[in-house]
Amino acid sequence: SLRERLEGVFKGLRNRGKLTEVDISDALRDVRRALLEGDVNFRVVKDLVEKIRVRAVGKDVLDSITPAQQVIAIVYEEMSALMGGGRQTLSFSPRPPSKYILVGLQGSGKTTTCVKLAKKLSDGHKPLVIACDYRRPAAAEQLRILSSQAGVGFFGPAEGEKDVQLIARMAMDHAAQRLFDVLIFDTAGRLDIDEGLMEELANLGKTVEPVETLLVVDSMTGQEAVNVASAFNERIPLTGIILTKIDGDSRGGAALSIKAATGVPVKFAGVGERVVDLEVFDAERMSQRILG
Amino acid sequence: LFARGARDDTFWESLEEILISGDVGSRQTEEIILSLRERTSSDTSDSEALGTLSSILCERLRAVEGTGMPVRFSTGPTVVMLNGVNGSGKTTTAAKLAWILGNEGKKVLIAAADTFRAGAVEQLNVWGSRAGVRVIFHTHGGDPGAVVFDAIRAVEAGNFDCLIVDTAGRLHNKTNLMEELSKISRIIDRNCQGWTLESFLVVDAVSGQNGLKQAEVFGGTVPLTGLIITKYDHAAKGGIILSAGNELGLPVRYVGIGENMDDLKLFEPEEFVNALLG
Ligand SMILES: Nc1nc2c(ncn2[C@@H]2O[C@H](COP(=O)(O)OP(=O)(O)OP(=O)(O)O)[C@@H](O)[C@H]2O)c(=O)[nH]1
Ligand SMILES: Nc1nc2c(ncn2[C@@H]2O[C@H](COP(=O)(O)OP(=O)(O)OP(=O)(O)O)[C@@H](O)[C@H]2O)c(=O)[nH]1
Ligand SMILES: [Mg+2]
Ligand SMILES: [Mg+2]
Repeated sequence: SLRERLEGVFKGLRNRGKLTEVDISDALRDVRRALLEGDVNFRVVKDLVEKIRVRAVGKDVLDSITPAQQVIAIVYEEMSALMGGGRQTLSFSPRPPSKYILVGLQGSGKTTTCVKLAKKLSDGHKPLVIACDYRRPAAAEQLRILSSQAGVGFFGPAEGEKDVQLIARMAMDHAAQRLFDVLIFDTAGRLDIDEGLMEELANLGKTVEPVETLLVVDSMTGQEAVNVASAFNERIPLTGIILTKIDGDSRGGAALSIKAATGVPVKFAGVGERVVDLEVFDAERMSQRILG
Repeated sequence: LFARGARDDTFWESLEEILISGDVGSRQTEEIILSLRERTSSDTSDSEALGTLSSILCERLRAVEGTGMPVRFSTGPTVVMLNGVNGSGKTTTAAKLAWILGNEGKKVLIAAADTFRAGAVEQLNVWGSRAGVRVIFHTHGGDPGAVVFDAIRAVEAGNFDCLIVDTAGRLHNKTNLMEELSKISRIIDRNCQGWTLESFLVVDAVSGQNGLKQAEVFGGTVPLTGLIITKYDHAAKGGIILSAGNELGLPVRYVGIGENMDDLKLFEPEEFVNALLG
């Protein structure tokens, strides 16, 4: 673990006498390594380690009999400062219906997460999931099957319909007639560098006027997480992140990268394939996991 | 970026950022930089150093047996098993492979061995009809091994050249799911004596270091013969393949470059290295 590594480093250093600023910088190489191996973005790591260094070369660390412990405490504090903050609960509209759009790269877990979110909101609400993905084969069918498993409402496009704004408008009419008060829009996976599809998303946002637009991110996403989140954020303002497949063993550094670079908070974590597998995001547990 | 002459700290820092940002990983990056330092001197120019690096990386990839090699055919039918974590692109890749091999005159059959996920069989059936390829499937929730067994029988009865087995996505830390995968692989091994067996790990190019862990654990469960890197049309560089080759000896056979049936091509080390180094 990082703690063990730092203790080893400091033990070796203290045998040579009093700790110096240079010793601390050496120890921070291990912190940097741990963060990079945890898939935190290169530049985010650079800024974060510098913040840690400035605090870690203070007298209370240099004179401490447990410098490793002090440094680790600083690391956790700086990580929490980066990852915490920002509204971590789901927003609702002052007047129903509350509308949510889920967006993200291909295969990140949007369709499954739409239904999980609907399931979560079933208590006290009447949710409707809407299939706006006309691109992936049998996407609407997948959403229909999952929503029936979860016991939530489903609205799908007419056969061959490819106009997402039209699908959205028809869904909102349908919802108004049937008194659905929570609408969750599932969109097609897309590359953040696909101009046409990003434009489609921006237009969908204007039509739907969601209270939240949530970026669904696979927790194993690597260094590109910052570029992806920033690009989506520019086209359709994001209000939250949902990190999926946390039940795997990826370190999940993408969570820290995205929050640090865009300020968008992680709100939920997908922890499995079942419709009940959605938890409120735990930033502290995530910090420990990222450091390995 | 590297237009200046003699190298200095800035060169090494920029290089480190490029490699790490390309998901090469910190350990592999350190090793690459050390190895480049050994092969360059203070009067090597930046562009020369980059050229040397490019050759080193291409050589390393080429040294991994099977790099850029298409699905193998010899005597007997070929079975291609597709493995990987959830959402990596297995089902789409199954369709792409079926399409490519079909166009090369091979008679292809697809086994829909993902009996678990909602809409998985429907998704594969749409692809099958688009590719003009027959799909063997059972009812939802059935035993994946039974689908594979049926498909093997169908290959023999119908004189097919190639069977592509699409499996359910699974996270490699789920022991029971990995055991299920191992069982499917053993069914193929037992019932396809004398056939050519391929087993690919399908990995998302946007993956971070966990992609390497996937290769390690999946590789320890089924006999992998290569990687397919999907979503390579993204800006992600897929740097983990350097470690996959170096440390695990796993070659990249194909890359997926889009969502259409013809968006699959053989892996090319030079193209990968150029994209990585910018
Ligand atoms: N283990 C696990 N699997 C998940 C989780 N979320 C989604 N999945 C799985 O990930 C795969 C992809 O999920 P989808 O919901 O189809 O992803 P998507 O983003 O809608 O995909 P596209 O529409 O093709 O872009 C499926 O196999 C899901 O069951 C999670 O939190 N944990
Ligand atoms: N841009 C791009 N998208 C891809 C590529 N390969 C697959 N996809 C997309 O990724 C998403 C997931 O693909 P699937 O084939 O369903 O992935 P899978 O591994 O079978 O998923 P599970 O069965 O749920 O584990 C779909 O939206 C595909 O269209 C690729 O090479 N490029
Ligand atoms: Mg989907
Ligand atoms: Mg699949």
